[in-house]
Amino acid sequence: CCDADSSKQPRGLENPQVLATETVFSVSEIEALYELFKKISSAVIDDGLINKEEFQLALFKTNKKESLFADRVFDLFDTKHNGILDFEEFARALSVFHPNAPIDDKIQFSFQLYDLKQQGFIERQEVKQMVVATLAESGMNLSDDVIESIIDKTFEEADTKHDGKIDKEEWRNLVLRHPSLLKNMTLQYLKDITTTFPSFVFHSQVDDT
Amino acid sequence: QPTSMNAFKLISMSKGLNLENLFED
Repeated sequence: CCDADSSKQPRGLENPQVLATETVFSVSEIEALYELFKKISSAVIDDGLINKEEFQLALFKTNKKESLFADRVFDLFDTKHNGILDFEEFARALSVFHPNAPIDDKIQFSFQLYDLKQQGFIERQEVKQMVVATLAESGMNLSDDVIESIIDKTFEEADTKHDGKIDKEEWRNLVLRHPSLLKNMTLQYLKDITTTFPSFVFHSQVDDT
Repeated sequence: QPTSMNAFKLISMSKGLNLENLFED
């Protein structure tokens, strides 16, 4: 029943060279990232796949919390739309968060993140939903008037076409004026992934370390 | 002043959007 070939790469890491070619990661970084993937994907069910519960557990260190954003990030990572993340989806998505990834990829990903209904634009109601969710999550209390005022000012600046929604072009202009809005799209950890998970060398198929 | 804050700046502070937690024990 079993594959006795021990030289075979683990599930999901059959071809690290291809993933390295198609992402910003080197082969060694792909292999180190696999160590992180193994850790997250074995937290609840050790099946070599990350389900939503495991993703949430890794993000919040608890599985009790409902989060609009964790769901949204998971759904964007899940490009095969089957409710689970395989290593390829995980690596391709995290590649966008690498400090060396193109800024346009980060702009595009963040736009998709905030375009909750995936209509090709961010509407006011979605911004309000996300602001309310963030405040609830952090235990901050702001009156509805204050929230409306924050959103008014944001739309005054971002919605340059004055149609009540923020399209991709307006989003791009906004984040280029305010680069701090993309701060969470860059993970410095990814630059040091091989030193964070040095054990990858024991399974490495390449000699580029 | 919270009203001078950009709504997206506030949103980007959400824990669910800060993926560095994936790397921490």
